[in-house]
Amino acid sequence: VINLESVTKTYHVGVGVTALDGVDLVVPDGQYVAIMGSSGSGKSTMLNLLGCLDRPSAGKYYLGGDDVSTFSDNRLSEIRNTRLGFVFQSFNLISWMTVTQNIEIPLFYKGVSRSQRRRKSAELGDMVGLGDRLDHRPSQLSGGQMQRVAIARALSNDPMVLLADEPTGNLDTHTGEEIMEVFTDLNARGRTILMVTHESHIAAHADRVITLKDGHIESDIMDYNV
Amino acid sequence: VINLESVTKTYHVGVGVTALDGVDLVVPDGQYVAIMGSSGSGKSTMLNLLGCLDRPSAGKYYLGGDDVSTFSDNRLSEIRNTRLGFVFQSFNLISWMTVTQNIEIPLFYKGVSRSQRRRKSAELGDMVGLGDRLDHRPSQLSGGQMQRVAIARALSNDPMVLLADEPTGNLDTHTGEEIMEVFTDLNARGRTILMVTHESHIAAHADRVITLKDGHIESDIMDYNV
Ligand SMILES: Nc1ncnc2c1ncn2[C@@H]1O[C@H](COP(=O)(O)OP(=O)(O)OP(=O)(O)O)[C@@H](O)[C@H]1O
Ligand SMILES: Nc1ncnc2c1ncn2[C@@H]1O[C@H](COP(=O)(O)OP(=O)(O)OP(=O)(O)O)[C@@H](O)[C@H]1O
Ligand SMILES: [Mg+2]
Ligand SMILES: [Mg+2]
Repeated sequence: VINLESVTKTYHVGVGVTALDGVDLVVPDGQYVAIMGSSGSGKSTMLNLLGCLDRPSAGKYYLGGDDVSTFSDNRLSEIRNTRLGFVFQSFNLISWMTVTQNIEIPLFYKGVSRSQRRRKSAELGDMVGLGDRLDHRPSQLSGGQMQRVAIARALSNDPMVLLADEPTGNLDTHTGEEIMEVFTDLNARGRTILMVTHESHIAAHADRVITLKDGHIESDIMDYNV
Repeated sequence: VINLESVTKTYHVGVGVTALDGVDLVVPDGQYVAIMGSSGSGKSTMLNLLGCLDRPSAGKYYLGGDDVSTFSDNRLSEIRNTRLGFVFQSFNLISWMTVTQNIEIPLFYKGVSRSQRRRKSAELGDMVGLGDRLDHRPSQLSGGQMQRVAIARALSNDPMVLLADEPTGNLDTHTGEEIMEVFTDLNARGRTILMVTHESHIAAHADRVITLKDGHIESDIMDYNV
């Protein structure tokens, strides 16, 4: 379970920017949450905190009941690499590696054999429609293809929690729906998903929609129609 | 006027990728065109060719009646910097420069004075809602804020032709509509706009919607309801 308690994040640029302001949030295991809100409202900041890529300026983050601020860097790194999957808003692919090599990076931490990594990576590449692009490097891909490599990479270690920042922002509607099927399958197997999106037909796939405004939660709605 | 005649673009990776396949296109001055199509269908490739950032493998590109393949690199550079505005799918901001400095780059080519550049840049920053972020650098901005810097930069030299690749892909619906008002004003002043988008409520602002599929034009529809 994920639990943010009075979490604040302030950046010290100019007069100071409060990106998150006293946020409280409880996400039970296996929930599928969509996070919406205006550009600059704090969505990526929240996702980065949840993904242990950054620490709060104030407040507490409990992951599975443990206070994340007490974890060593080694423990945080191990959690990020084995239990979390992260799709970045700007993809963050490794430019000198191929599609296959980019996808398989999280699998190194799981101690998986080379042939198993290659098989898993090709399987995921295929699942996101990149079966014929596996040897391309990021500069030889379209924007939506790069986004799909980032998605496949985030799924490769079969994460307990998938954190996805605008995963369909560069995808046509049809390809976006194919990715939604992949996420729905993951969630059906009990995995927790937190997905930032600005597209309501994408948010419609989630069980719950949280809307941020100026760094706090403006609304938090469970979908009773599922 | 823009005129593509049998334009083909092939990349030599693996067995070879034909990104555009014998495309014919005529765009009259002042038209507002939306380009849609699946991820990987050739939209960015087409926009890059139109923006003189790349050359066709075969076929001709006429800009204002002149065959672009006969232009020197200096002339192409001058056209790109003074007559075209380009919003890249991955923004391509300069990481060590502030928002203001990034926006004003095209104005150097117009021989505009420093105080005029600063005033124009602040004005545009304000217009896209970044008035309080002018001294931030790209790493200190949200994804949608970076996208808006790229948009402001593309508009700073008041281009005759605006080429925009998924300009609202990282923007919430409301901010996206604010950007659409800016584009509509530009078009009302007689400027040509070619905009790649996967969102139909964004494409609805254009006069004409072209859909690409596997490197050719699948449909080309004028909107008679405007
Ligand atoms: N430098 C390159 N080398 C090899 N193949 C490339 C290169 N750039 C693009 N491609 C391929 O050309 C095809 C068209 O790419 P393009 O970027 O034009 O697609 P797109 O329609 O913009 O897609 P998206 O909606 O995902 O941004 C894709 O299949 C892509 O893999
Ligand atoms: N490193 C930083 N330094 C200073 N300010 C920052 C930094 N990163 C983000 N910000 C600011 O914090 C606020 C929240 O940013 P965040 O990236 O969380 O927004 P967002 O909701 O993801 O926006 P978008 O929808 O545009 O991606 C923004 O106003 C942004 O300018
Ligand atoms: Mg963001
Ligand atoms: Mg593209």
